[in-house]
Amino acid sequence: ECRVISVVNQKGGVGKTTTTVNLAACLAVADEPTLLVDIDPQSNATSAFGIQSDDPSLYRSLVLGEPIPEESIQSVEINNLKLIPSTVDLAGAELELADVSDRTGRLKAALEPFKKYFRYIFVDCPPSLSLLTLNALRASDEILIPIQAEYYALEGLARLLRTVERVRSSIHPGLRVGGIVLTMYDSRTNLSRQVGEDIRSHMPDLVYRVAIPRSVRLAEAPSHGRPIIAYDISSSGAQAYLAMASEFLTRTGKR
Amino acid sequence: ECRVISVVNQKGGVGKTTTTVNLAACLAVADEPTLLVDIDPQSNATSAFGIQSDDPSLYRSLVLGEPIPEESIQSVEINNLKLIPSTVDLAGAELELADVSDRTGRLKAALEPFKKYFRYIFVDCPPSLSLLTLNALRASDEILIPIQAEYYALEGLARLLRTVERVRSSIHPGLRVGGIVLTMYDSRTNLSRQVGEDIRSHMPDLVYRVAIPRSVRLAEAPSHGRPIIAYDISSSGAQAYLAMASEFLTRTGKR
Ligand SMILES: Nc1ncnc2c1ncn2[C@@H]1O[C@H](COP(=O)(O)OP(=O)(O)OP(=O)(O)O)[C@@H](O)[C@H]1O
Ligand SMILES: Nc1ncnc2c1ncn2[C@@H]1O[C@H](COP(=O)(O)OP(=O)(O)OP(=O)(O)O)[C@@H](O)[C@H]1O
Ligand SMILES: [Mg+2]
Ligand SMILES: [Mg+2]
Repeated sequence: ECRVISVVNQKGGVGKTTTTVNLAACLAVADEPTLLVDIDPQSNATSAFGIQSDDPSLYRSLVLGEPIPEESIQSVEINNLKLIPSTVDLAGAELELADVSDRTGRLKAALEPFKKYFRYIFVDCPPSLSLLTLNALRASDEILIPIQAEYYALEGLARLLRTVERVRSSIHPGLRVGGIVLTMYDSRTNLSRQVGEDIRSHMPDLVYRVAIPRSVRLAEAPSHGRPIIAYDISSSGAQAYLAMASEFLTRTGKR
Repeated sequence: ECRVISVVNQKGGVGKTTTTVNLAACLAVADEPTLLVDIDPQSNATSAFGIQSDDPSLYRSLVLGEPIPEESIQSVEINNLKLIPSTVDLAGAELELADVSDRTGRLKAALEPFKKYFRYIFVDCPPSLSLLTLNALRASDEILIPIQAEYYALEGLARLLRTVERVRSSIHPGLRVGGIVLTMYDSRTNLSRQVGEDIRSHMPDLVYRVAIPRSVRLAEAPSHGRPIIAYDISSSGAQAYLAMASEFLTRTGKR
């Protein structure tokens, strides 16, 4: 049984791509066949594996409703992990989808045929609550919300949860919030501790026990085209994402 | 003579809002009448001054082409600084502008009547190259690009400069890049130093001499609703933005 998880937060730079890439890599290493779909026109999740793609299949599946051919599924250095890369023409998809009927259902239809090959499908979203992100929400069983332990990110959380509620009551009643993970957490600063405590007290069950620490090795890894476990498994970032993967399996496994 | 400056970068979380708010505040303190326009639906530049607005004027000026009434210009605690706040309905403006003729010219028309009151108008943009951002580019004399000294941010810079080139050759030949400023710079890490050197060597004249250091006081200030010079003028962040303001005046003053 395949579960589709969108990694979403309209606040920019909170660690969506870093979490998608590294959680997916850790799950693949734990022998769970995993697909990563990069619908952000910035293509950061694609370049995190050293890939530059000009394959328009994802764009065509969204804008024209064409199926994604199997050869568009790219292999990466990690076994059990595959990628549907993003391309820059996705930036145009937003306005081109505006006049399409069933404009939020395209990604769901495109991913359906691949569910039989994977245990988990992760979708890395752009920093907006746009049609691309709504396509991801509609295609998903659950969402994962990375959040920086900082003020602006906290402000955006309530808006994001309201949007999820609206999606649930209109286009996708089955969508649930799978979890919230604190990122770039620096336990030495009051700000991180205060915001962290604030979020944990409001949503105790949703927040992952593990917080991802701020670690420069995590920011270095993409420039080497490798997830953190391949770049530096002994780093605090790698250890945190491995712990997160095991907590993810307990949380998701329970359902 | 009034200059309009958009603070732009489609990469999320690079310090666009922090730079807009703090540079505008430093210029206002330096006796330059300054207006800050928040077109990001996240409204971070608005909440940076402790303001929650439900004034739909900015949204109506974009979607309906209505003029912004003078009473929509809000005062903040800093003399010489005013704000046109963002509201959450701006999130809908993107799709509503799609079918409007002259859909990128609305903000320019809305700001025209206020140019006689201000020396500088800054526009804080969302993390995307969307119609809201294109409205800001069309309304601007120059753009300011904050960039984190990290890999993903570096990757996005080339794309952003290509977009500016396209805007220049299609809707706004007078648009120029006023400057690039390194943000969250941590001179202790190789990553910051390498990316910093990379950008400076490619565009020596465009990069500000001052780099804004990573400083938790900068991230704390918005939760107190105050720019850094009001929250903690002795912090490294405040000193950096004051130095940036003086460099801004030299750069902009030269034209
Ligand atoms: N735990 C961490 N420690 C240090 N740096 C991190 C960490 N997580 C992410 N980063 C770095 O912070 C920056 C922002 O992270 P990332 O790009 O993953 O966020 P995002 O939410 O995907 O951004 P966007 O909104 O642009 O899609 C990147 O340069 C990344 O390498
Ligand atoms: N120099 C700095 N030192 C420490 N923290 C900073 C610095 N600059 C910005 N921040 C913090 O980093 C986060 C991202 O900054 P900010 O929100 O200004 O970026 P942005 O580009 O406007 O993001 P978005 O793409 O969501 O609009 C915020 O929590 C902010 O408080
Ligand atoms: Mg990302
Ligand atoms: Mg911002």
